[in-house]
Amino acid sequence: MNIFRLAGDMTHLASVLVLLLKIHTIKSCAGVSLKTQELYALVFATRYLDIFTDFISLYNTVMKLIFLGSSFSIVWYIRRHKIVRRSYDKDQDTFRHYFLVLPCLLLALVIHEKFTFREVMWAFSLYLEAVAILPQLVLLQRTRNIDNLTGQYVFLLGAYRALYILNWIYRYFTEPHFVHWITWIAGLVQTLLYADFFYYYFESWKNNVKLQLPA
Amino acid sequence: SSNKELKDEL
Repeated sequence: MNIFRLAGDMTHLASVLVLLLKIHTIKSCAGVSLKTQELYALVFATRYLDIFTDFISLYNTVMKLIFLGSSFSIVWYIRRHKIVRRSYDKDQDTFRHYFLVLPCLLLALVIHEKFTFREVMWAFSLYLEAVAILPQLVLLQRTRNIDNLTGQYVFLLGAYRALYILNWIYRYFTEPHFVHWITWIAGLVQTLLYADFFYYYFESWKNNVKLQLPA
Repeated sequence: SSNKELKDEL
């Protein structure tokens, strides 16, 4: 464990807690893409298959349970909660996320570390996580008015993966043979997808104006 | 470089 990875995990934890808190307290999911939340639930479900078979550490298990629990409960809130579901903007949240799942699955069947179910699912979860934010970014551009919490959620989600890249660089230089191209490239693509959001997020923060993404 | 070492990451 290094400071970059710990900071990355804490930032990731903060992102899901910000979202859960927003939905739970104001009982609204305005501006939140259900598609992205469903993709994230799938990412965690396929990445943490080893949660009950390989015990790594208490921290690792607890964090996995939190990420699984929060992502599935956010999906439940938006789909099932009688008040929250009313604020879900299904006419705007129209990104066909199946077009993301299938290519990631095919890519995982072709590019993986070992051709086993677990390794293919691991690669699939990495590729899917890289693109899972797309429905949310598209929704933000459509809905124009980005409320602070949703903006913070997306920012923290992007920042966590950027911190993980620093973690991989640190581990590359401190651990011999630490080379994992699949993870690195997927993580880099993921962070690059946030690049323009980061730009507009900092612009709005610097000029102290409401965050607006160009259409 | 086994993937094992990456499995400790979230």
